[in-house]
Amino acid sequence: SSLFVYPTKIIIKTCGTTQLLKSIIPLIHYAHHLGLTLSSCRYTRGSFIFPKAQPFPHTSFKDEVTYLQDTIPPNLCFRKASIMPSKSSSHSWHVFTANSHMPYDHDNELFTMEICMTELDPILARKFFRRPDDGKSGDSAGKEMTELTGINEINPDALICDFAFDPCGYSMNGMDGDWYSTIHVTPEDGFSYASFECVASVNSNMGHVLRKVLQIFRPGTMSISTTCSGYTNDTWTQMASAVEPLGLKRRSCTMDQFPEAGTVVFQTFTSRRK
Amino acid sequence: MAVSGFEGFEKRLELHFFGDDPAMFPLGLRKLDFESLEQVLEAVQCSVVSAVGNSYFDAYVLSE
Repeated sequence: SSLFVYPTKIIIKTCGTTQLLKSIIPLIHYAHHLGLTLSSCRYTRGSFIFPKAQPFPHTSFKDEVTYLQDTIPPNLCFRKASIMPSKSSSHSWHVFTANSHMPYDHDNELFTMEICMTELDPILARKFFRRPDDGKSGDSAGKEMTELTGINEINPDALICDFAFDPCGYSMNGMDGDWYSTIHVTPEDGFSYASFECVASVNSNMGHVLRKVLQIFRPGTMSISTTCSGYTNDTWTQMASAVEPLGLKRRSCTMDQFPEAGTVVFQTFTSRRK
Repeated sequence: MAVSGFEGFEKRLELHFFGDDPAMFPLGLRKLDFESLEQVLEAVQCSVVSAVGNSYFDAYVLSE
């Protein structure tokens, strides 16, 4: 899980049975004491592998949306909730956005890319298990995994903060100027999962990044969601072009527009070996 | 409930704020003390395990 704190923006990404939406009320409270008012809220997630294990308000997307509607202030009046489907009923992208009249600092040149991967190559996934009694701290073992797996080669310019959990699992945050990236891995066979997320310029070549990510995990199934503040989100075509030569075939592509929030494109891919 | 492993799929929340006093913006939310962040994360049910920052933002690796 990761938290990013910018002067006027906060991003929290959590897995497991965390109750992420319960952060909204205290964050609004603390921001208010700093003279800041909420102007935009975006909540996204994929389809849970174990939905029945989730606590309220994450018990269903309907419950999450109800909680969000009741929690965020009324000045965020441009609201939309959507479940973006794929060809598989077990892979949908859930999106809720809410924005105020007052436009926040839109940067139409940037987009956010969220990649979710399952059915990781078991040999590669083994690299995210710690050796028993390795005597290392989480930071030290994380650094070793970052180098062993090639994660440090995704963006060689990034400052990386990494952590290896015991007995397995890995998280890292990358910082390159004001751009972040983050990776989270649960490598256990049978429900292996990895995510990669970054913010980038619509003009940047994401081919190298996607190639490295796929080499590190070799997933059987992958989804890519891109969110662009502007209404001209064509970065998704770049993603598909970069991914398909690497042995993944696109199975679905869904696009939706969110008022004052931009365009979200959700694509799913499966390995040609399947 | 079915036998379950660890849920990998994340929930992601992005919040943007604005302020009337631009003088607050250079640090803004980065002025939140660590204790306040810990209280927010307590509500979420996770905690900070590692942290790093640069001149633009702060990044925290969380438990879970």
